[in-house]
Amino acid sequence: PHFIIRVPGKNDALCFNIDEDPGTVLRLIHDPVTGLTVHGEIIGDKVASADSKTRNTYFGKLGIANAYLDVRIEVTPEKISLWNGEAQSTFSWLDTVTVTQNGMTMAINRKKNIVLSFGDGVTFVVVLHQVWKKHPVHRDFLGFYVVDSHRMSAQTHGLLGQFFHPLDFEVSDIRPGLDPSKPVATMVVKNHQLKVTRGSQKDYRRDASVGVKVACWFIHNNGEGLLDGDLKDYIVPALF
Amino acid sequence: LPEMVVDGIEVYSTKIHCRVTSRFAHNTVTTRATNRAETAKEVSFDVELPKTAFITNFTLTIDGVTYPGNIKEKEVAQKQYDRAVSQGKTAGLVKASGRKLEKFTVSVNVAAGSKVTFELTYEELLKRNKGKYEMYLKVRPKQLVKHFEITADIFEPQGISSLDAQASFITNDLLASALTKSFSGKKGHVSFKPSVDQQRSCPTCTDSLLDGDFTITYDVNRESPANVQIVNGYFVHFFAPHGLPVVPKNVVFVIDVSGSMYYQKLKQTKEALLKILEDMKENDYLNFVLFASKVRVWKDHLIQATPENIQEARAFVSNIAAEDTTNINGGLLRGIEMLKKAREEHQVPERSTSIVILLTDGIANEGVSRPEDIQANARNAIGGKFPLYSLGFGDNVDYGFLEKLALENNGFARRIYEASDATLQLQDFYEEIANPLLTGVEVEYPQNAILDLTQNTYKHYYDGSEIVVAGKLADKDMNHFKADVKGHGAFNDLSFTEELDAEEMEKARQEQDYIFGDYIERLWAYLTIEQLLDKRKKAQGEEKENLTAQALELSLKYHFVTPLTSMVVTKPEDNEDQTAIADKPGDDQVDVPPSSAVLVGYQPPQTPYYYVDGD
Repeated sequence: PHFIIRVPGKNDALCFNIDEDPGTVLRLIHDPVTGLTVHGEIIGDKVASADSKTRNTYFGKLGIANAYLDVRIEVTPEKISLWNGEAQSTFSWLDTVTVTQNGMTMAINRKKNIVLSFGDGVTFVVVLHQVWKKHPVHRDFLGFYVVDSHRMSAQTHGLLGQFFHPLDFEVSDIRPGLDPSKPVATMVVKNHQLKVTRGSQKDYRRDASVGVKVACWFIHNNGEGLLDGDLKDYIVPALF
Repeated sequence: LPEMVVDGIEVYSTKIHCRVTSRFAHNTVTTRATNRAETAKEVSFDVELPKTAFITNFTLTIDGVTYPGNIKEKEVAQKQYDRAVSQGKTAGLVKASGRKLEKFTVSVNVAAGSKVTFELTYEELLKRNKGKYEMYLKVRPKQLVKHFEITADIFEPQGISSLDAQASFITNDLLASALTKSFSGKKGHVSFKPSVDQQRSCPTCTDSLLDGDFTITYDVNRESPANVQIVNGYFVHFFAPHGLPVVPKNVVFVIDVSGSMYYQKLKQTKEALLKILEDMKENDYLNFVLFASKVRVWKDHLIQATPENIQEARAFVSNIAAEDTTNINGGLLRGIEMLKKAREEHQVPERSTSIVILLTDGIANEGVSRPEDIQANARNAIGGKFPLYSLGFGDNVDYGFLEKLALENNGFARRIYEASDATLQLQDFYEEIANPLLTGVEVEYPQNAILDLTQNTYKHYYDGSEIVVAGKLADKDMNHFKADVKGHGAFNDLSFTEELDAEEMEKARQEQDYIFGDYIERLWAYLTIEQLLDKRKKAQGEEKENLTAQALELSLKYHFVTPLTSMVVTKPEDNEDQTAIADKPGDDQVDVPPSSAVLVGYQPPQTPYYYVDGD
């Protein structure tokens, strides 16, 4: 899956890919203060490519939990499950339904997205990407977006969560790359000097099929240098 | 084939054809017979149809001449009927037959060598219960039939998820081979076509082994909780979400332990309660109120259904004994107050629902005993806050009173038939209401867009059931339809939205139109009449008159034999009418013996006159 990090102070964006084996579960967000945790499980194409450089990986399952509300939500391209304690509610992507309970609202918009709001705080948007059912290679997957991330605590961490705090970076020495449309540059971020490539990724919040291009500086090697610590630090054993 | 001819009559064919489109069943039963004797003979036509069905037509064809049915207001028809009866010319009747059915019977004298064809049509909306729709047919031909056939064609826009057909009389492989059932996508088909040899009760017998229940059950796909269909300016909205947790229940069982319950009925009640206790969930609350001349409670307040408490409840139930008289009012009010107090004092979870279940086998004869007073007391005490369900055990109950009591309080009444399976009947009832998934369900449509809506608010939505709302579009050509369903779940409030755009509406119309074009309009009419009749049961004075007038108007317009109408088949006979009438027996009529068909005489060249009636 690819990640886009908007950096409001710079009016720019950073992006990177995480290439891990299907089945790997990544910690995307963990906020000990609000009790919110978001994990994502990686899936691959229907036909696995032996070459890790050409294989596509996506998020196929998202687990969103609020420890204080004792609520868990599991989203897959097939269904949406909501647990209140041990009691489970199951919804389909064919539903248009709004579920409200103390401290949380979940709105499923038929075949499009889920908007999940926790009180007056953060809002998560899960986008359903559907491909042709009989597509020989690709399969349905999920997109995950965070709105009002500043409302999460300063202790928030995770592959996405670490970027909810103010971030600074400097880009210099912009020069042509191998692909003329993708210049390369040197970026200094988190006390690391990285070679980055100008490119673009798409924001699919408005329309899962078209998307809006977001220009960004691409950090290579699984975001190495941009991410705190090692990628292995973000791998967790289970969705919840 | 002489053996095909019994007492001079050969039944050439009996065909039952069911067409179901979106739960709305249109059934036609046709029998063709020939009098092979040398003298005039009587031919009978018996059909057992569900009590919930409305007859829509009956025709009699004698030697190629068809006499169609006409729906008339019951009083008008009754006068003709009375006149005919006074002249010694009588009728075919519909009478209660068992628990689920009523029997339509008509007999006619057929001249030697003449042919007669009977055709009865009835319609009903199949209701979803415990996750399936059930169509129930009684099969009992009086003799071997050359062409016997039951066929059902089911079309469900949501797609069929399961389909089964069972016949209680199919006990051997030979007969099983006559039954085929299949479904794919939106279409399902059932066919039962036993040959004459397959119909024989033994290889050399001339009597039929076809005698019993033929039941078709199916369900539809539930990818989406709701489905809306629109045809010709009428819509129907089906709502049946699943996958939601069960809302905890606070149940008070108000049980009659008067003398008449002694032994068998009390034994069965106790067995059922013990089984119900086993099925209770730990977050439910319960209590028992026993009433005879005095009112006794298990506990002063509602108790959580923990394993320890359930064990104690079992011991209490096991020791229930019958006493003397029947104080329904006292028992009922005690149960209602207990539920109200539990809510007010926060003894029960905030997100829970309350239910009163009244079981009685008799008529109040202790304390407040006027039915109207008991009804008023219960109505005032409950104040619309929770439903009351009435179970009338056996024949000695005032079922009309119990039904009104339940209907006035958002519940329904059920008969518990005094039989060896009474325990199961009680359990079945409980299972129906044991799993509320939503409470306070409101189905909403944009204002001014919809007319003549059927009931759109429900106290509960139970797992395995279905909420059906139908109505007319204010603008027949509207190209966007939206419906919202709101309800309270076990942990959260839910608001489902169903939208159809012009393209979807047109697509749906095209695929359905060719099958059963006006079925949504008829479904709407059926549902509206059914609900008007229910409302009528609890209404009084001018309101009752208005409801009656509305139900009558629709019954006449849509050709339904309801309790307010009769159907007449007329054939002038030497300038003199002959009449036949058939009554649709209501559930408050008890002890109706199995139907005795009475005739309308047909003696060629005489010309008879028939009635088909519903009450």
